[in-house]
Amino acid sequence: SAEPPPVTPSSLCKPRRLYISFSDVGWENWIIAPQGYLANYCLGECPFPLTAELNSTNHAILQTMVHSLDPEGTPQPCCVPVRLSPISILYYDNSDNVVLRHYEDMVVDECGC
Amino acid sequence: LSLQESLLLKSLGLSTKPSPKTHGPVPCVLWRIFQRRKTLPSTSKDLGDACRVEEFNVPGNIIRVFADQGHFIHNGQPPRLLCLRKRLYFNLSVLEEDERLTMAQLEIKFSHNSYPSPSQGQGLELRLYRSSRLALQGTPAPERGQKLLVERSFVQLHKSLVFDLSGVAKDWRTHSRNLGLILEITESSGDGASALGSGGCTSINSFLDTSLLVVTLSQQQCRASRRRRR
Repeated sequence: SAEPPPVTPSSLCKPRRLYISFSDVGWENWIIAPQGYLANYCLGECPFPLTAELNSTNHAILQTMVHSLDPEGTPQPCCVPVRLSPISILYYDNSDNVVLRHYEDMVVDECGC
Repeated sequence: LSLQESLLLKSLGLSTKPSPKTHGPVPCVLWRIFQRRKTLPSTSKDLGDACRVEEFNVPGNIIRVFADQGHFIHNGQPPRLLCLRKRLYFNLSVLEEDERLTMAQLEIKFSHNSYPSPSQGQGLELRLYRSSRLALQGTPAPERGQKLLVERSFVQLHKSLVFDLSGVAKDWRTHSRNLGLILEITESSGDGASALGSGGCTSINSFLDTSLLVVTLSQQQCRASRRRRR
């Protein structure tokens, strides 16, 4: 089987920067704070052999092994968020009350396979 | 963008994009909580559960401060010792169906602390009643079946007085209609009162306004995350 192309560190599964700016979507007249926030996203490969820092499950280790033996049959594991954190948004509601709302799982802190 | 926007708003628990008419000041209690959470590192355990308000130790992921929409009540000749009588009304109808109310705290704000001199007599008394239909029609009088919620006397007026009204607010949400509250502040009826004359009410001039802080838990948003957490 063909040697898999060398995996450069930048193509490995990890969080990538994604900044959400509320003024870009015209929400600045009702959102008081923050003006925007770093949501990030996960992108990258989960190649064989899966190294420790890739935050992988045992199943992902198995799946990469099968993928390396049978690339057409079994895909590589996916690169997904494994640790997220909440954010708080201060905004005006339709009755001009000030609302502070906490939202879970809005920021990707860590990715894994 | 409108489709994406409405989907994003929906995921944020909003049925429509708010369009506030006025941009009032942000209550400092909300600003403090917001800043505290913002400065905590995302890995911090103190960040706790976004479905719990650590500051009040109650479940909840939405905190609102409702401005009072009531008005001062001037009916006929006020009783001798009355300093202030006001109807308080907070429009809780903005709460979404799936929100469970977990706490309501009334704050009565004064512009400054006041320390009346001892010669000014006994101090003041504050009473808070649930408003009734009768009270809305005519002169509110405790004997007209208004339920007394809070009765307190105080000498020094601090910048704000805070009362827990969770029971009343939950009741407004489940059983009874929200007819608001009646706030009465009178000079103390102690023997010093007679010497007071109208002087006993002077410290009430620093009365500013009242607001109701309400914490609710959006079951839909918090149940999903609790399931994931399990």
